[in-house]
Amino acid sequence: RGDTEIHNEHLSLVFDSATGYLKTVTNLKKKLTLNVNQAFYWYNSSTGNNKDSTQRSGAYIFRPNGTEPLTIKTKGSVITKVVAGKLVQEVHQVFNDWVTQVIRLYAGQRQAELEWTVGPIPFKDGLGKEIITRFDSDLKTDKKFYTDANGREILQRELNHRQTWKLNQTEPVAGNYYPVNSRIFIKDASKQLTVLTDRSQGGSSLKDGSLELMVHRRMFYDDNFGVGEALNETGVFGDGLVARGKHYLMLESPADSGQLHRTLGEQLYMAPAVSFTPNTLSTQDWS
Amino acid sequence: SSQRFREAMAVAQHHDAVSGTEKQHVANDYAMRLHAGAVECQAVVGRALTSKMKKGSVDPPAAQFCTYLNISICPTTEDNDNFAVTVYNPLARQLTGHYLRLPVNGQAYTVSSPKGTSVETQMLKVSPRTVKVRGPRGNATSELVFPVTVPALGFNTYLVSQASKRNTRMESLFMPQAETKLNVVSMMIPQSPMM
Repeated sequence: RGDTEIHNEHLSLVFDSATGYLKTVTNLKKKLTLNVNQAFYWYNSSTGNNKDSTQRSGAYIFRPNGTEPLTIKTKGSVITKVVAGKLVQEVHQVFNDWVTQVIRLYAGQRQAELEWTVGPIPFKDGLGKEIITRFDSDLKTDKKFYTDANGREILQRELNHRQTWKLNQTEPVAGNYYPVNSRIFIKDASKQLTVLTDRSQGGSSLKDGSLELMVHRRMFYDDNFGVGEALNETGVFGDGLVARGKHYLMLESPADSGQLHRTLGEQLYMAPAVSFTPNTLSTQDWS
Repeated sequence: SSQRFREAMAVAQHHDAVSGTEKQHVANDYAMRLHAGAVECQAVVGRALTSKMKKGSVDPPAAQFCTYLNISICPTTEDNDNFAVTVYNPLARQLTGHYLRLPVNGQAYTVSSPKGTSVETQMLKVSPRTVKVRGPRGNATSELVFPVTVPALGFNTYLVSQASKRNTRMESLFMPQAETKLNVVSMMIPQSPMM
C-alpha cells in the first residue's frame, strides 16, 4: 500500500505506490537524493515520403511525427514482484504485454541495473513505433547533456545548438538525438545522473533534467535512402523481434562521477568470460 | 579457422553493419558470420584455459560456454548437479564484487571458492516464459546468484554442487575446512598471443 523501496549500502531506490515507477534515487553515502521518474514511451514514426518535407522514418532516418512521445499505457502499479535478498534485490515491472523491466541492486555495487525487455512491437495498427526509456528528474541542467562520441571523448551537447554554426532547428526531437556508444549523463552543481548502455543507442535530453535512450524500433515504410526495405524485422515467428538489454544507473557527485563511470565502463565492456564444465571432483581433487 | 572472427569483424566494418541500415538478408548474414567467429573464439579460449589448468598427465574437461544466459538458458548448469565455473578476467586489475547468475533446476546449491571456502549464494525464481523461442528452450526453474573475485588477467574456478544431492563424504571432508586456503586453482595467465 505504500511506496516500495530497495537498497544496498550505496543506493536506495523508491517506487511510487500508485504507478510502480521509479520515483527517487538516493546515494546513501553521499546523501544525494534525486527525484526521478523512469518509464517507457514511444514516438510514432513519420510516414510521408522524401520528395517533400514529410520525410519518412526508416532504417537511416529517425523522424517522429510529433514532438511528444506517447505513453506506454499501464493500469495501476506496474510492479508485479519484489525480491529481497542478501546479495540482490529486484523490482519486476510489467508495463504492458511487450514492455517489461527488472531493476536490480546487487550488494556492494554503486550502480542500479535496469534490465529492459521490449517487443515484439505491435504492428496491427500500422503505426511505426520507436520505443524509448526516459528518466525525468529535477536536475537543473540548463539544456546541457553529455554523450560519448564513437569511442572517443565525452562531448557536451546543448539542446537546439551546434558549437560551430548557427543552427536552424527543424527537427525538435531527431535534431537533438546523438549517438550513445557507452554512456550518457546529465548533471547540475551537486548531482550527476549517469546511464551506461550495453550497446550503442540513440539518446538525448529534450527537457531540463530529462534523459532518454531509444531501445527498439519498428517501421513499415522505406525511408528512400537506399536500403529499399522498411525497418520491420519480423523474426522467425513473423511477429517481430524481442530486444533485451541493460542500463546501469549511477547517482554521484559530478566530481566523483568521471572516475566511477570509467571504472564501471571498463568492467562492463571487458566483462569476464565465463565457461562451465560438468564436475564430479571435490575442491581438493579438482585442484 | 582462428581467423574467422577477425574476418567477420572486418566485414562488419561496412557502414551498413555499423549503423544497421543493411537489408534483412544481409543482417542475417552478418549475424551468421559473427556467430561462427564467436564459436571459434570460444574454442580458442577453451584450449588456452585447458593448457593453463593441465597438471601432469591429467587433461581437464573441455570448457563449455553459454551464450543464452540473458534468457536463463545454460544446458550445463541446468542438467548437472555438480559443475565447475571458470571465470577469466581480461582486465589488468583484480575484479571483485562481480556477480554470476546461473540458470539451475535444483532448490539449493553450495559454491566453493578457489580457496575452498564457502561462497554466499542466493536463489531466485525464473519468471514464467511468455515468449516463443526457436531452438534451445531453457527449463531452469531458478537462478543461482553468487559473487566472484578474479585476479588481473587471470582466472578462478568455482565449484557448484546441488545441496540436496551433495556427496556426504565430500561434505564431511570439506565443511570443517571451509576456511582452509588451498589457493591452487587461482593463477595468473602470462601474456599470451593466443589469449
